[in-house]
Amino acid sequence: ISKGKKTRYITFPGDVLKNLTDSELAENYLKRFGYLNTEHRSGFQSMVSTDKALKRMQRQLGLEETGQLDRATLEAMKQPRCGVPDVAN
Amino acid sequence: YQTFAGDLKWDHNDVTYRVLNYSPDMDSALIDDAFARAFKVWSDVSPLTFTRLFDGEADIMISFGRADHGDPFPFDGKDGLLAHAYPPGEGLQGDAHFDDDEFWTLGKGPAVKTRYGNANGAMCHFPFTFEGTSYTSCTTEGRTDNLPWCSTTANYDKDKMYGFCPSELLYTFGGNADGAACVFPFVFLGEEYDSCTTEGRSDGYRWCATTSSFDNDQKFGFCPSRDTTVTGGNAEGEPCHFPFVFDGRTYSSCTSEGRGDGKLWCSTTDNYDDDKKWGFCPDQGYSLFLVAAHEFGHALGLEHSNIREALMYPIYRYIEGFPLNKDDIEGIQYLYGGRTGPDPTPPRPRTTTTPFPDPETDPTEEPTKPTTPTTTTRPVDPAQDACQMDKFDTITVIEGELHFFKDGLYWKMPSGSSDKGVMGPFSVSERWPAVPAVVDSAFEDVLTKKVYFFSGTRFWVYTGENGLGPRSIEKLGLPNTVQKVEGALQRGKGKVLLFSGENFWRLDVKAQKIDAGYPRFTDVMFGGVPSDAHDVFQYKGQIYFCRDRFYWRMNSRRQVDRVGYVKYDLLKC
Repeated sequence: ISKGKKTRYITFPGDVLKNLTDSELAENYLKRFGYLNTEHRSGFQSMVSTDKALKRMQRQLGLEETGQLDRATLEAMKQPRCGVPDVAN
Repeated sequence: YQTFAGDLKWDHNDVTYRVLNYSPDMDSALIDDAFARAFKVWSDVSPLTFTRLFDGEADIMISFGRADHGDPFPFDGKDGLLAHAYPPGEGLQGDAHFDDDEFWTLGKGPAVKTRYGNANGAMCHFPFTFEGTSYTSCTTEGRTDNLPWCSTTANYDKDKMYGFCPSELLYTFGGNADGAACVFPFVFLGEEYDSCTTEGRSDGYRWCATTSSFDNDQKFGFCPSRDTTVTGGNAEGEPCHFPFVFDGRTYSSCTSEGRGDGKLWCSTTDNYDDDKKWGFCPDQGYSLFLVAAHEFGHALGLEHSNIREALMYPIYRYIEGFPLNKDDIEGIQYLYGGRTGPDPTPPRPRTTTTPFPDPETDPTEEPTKPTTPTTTTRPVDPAQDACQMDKFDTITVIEGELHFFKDGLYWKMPSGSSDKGVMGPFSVSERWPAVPAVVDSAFEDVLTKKVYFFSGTRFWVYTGENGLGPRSIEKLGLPNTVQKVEGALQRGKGKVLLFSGENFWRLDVKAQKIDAGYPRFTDVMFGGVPSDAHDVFQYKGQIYFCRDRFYWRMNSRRQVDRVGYVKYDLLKC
């Protein structure tokens, strides 16, 4: 490998792009696994806040309940897992 | 553990499943085996049985798919979501789907089962040595037909044991060609192909024709993945090409350069910059067995657990051995009850017959005349004869009768009339449905007549036909180091001694708590009995400590006054 060349990141053709920001990743995760319900059955917006949803997620996964998108929480969100929601809708 | 809302569960215990398709990552036999073992995990601890169907609608339909695979919950490429399953019910409910953008293995790298050769289908042994060189993957070295092979022992040079690795040149799976090998080149829609292709398909699976023209013959099969091929990317199923050029640099192994996620990749041609063909390198992969066992938990009615060590915890981790946690077992047994009864065995009738006439002592009888034996007892499997048991799970007195428990069955010796001999076997599950097959100890509280059963770290309490439990023995105040309660001994009213290992504790039955001052050493209080007795019980005012076939009997002055055989003295065999 030739030395001294700076690494650059590229977009690989056919790659499933997951280059989300941390907050996008968290929001997607919380929605996908049922922590952040965006709608009630009646159609009204839910009042579940992100920090409450984070706490629920942290409790479910046995993490420290900070309600913050801390490093441990982000790492947990990136782990391979089952696609069944943690909180039933 | 958690269950789905309304405790969704199957309304029958004989659950069926069907494997709809296979992943190219592993031999179909390995996949079938992984699924069967995953079901066994649950059937080992519950009354459920699983039967595989090969057509029609099964309760649990199992399939592999990528991204949008026909339900409202698409997969997301490699890593991330691995699989999902639906709770019990009709149609899609109960089904389990596995993301085929993952690399499915047994959890520790490519699981390569061989075909042909002389190793009888054994798994490849990596690394192996061939002509002094070490190989960590299948190789075509030493062959002129380009078929990949491997040694099934560490040293081919010494053992000469080998088999062929998955290759489209050897076989295909699925499709309509009965597993025939690819024929290259083949023609598809007027184009000629000299390797497997995903053209013409939207699901990303690589296929080939098994004759020279798909257009003419319509015969095809799916290509198995080689252990050296990439997953994902845009060259799924092709091998890495080393060395390759990327961004002007030359690489002779997989790299994470160019990626922000640290995943290893390679080019499948000599120059990525020119050809842009790439894929992820084979890694440890995900254990299909573990993921399937988890998904089948959903398909049986369990939601995610928040116990990190539980199989039903949502995040994947590789573990060896039996994957269920106490929490998983309690969950499945909450839904379906415990496992009772022995493994199914074909019934073998035992008959007690009148003797055939002896021609010497009964000369009047025609010796060759066929005689019909007279059956005098009901059919009993000899394996279920109490007199054939070397050792019982537990022995205790219930309703004044000595009860002998073994593997979901029990026998009883009627009190005061031992001439009748032992009665049984009877089914534990019929009389005490919640109690699991293996009972480590049991006792009947003399005051309340409640019967306590201990199995592992849990216990159940029965009042007549009504059972409560399981509860953890920790709730009684036993330490979490106690893995089972091996004996129980009434000591006056409301107190019971519980034995485990070399210790015993005193339980206040009314308070449901261990008294202060315990544990104590068994040999201090009960000198002269084995320290590893597995059954302790009181019978006719005397205490019995059993080990294997023998018992040590202790009188009221705590003197061992007899050592004898359980079989002859207690069972009257």
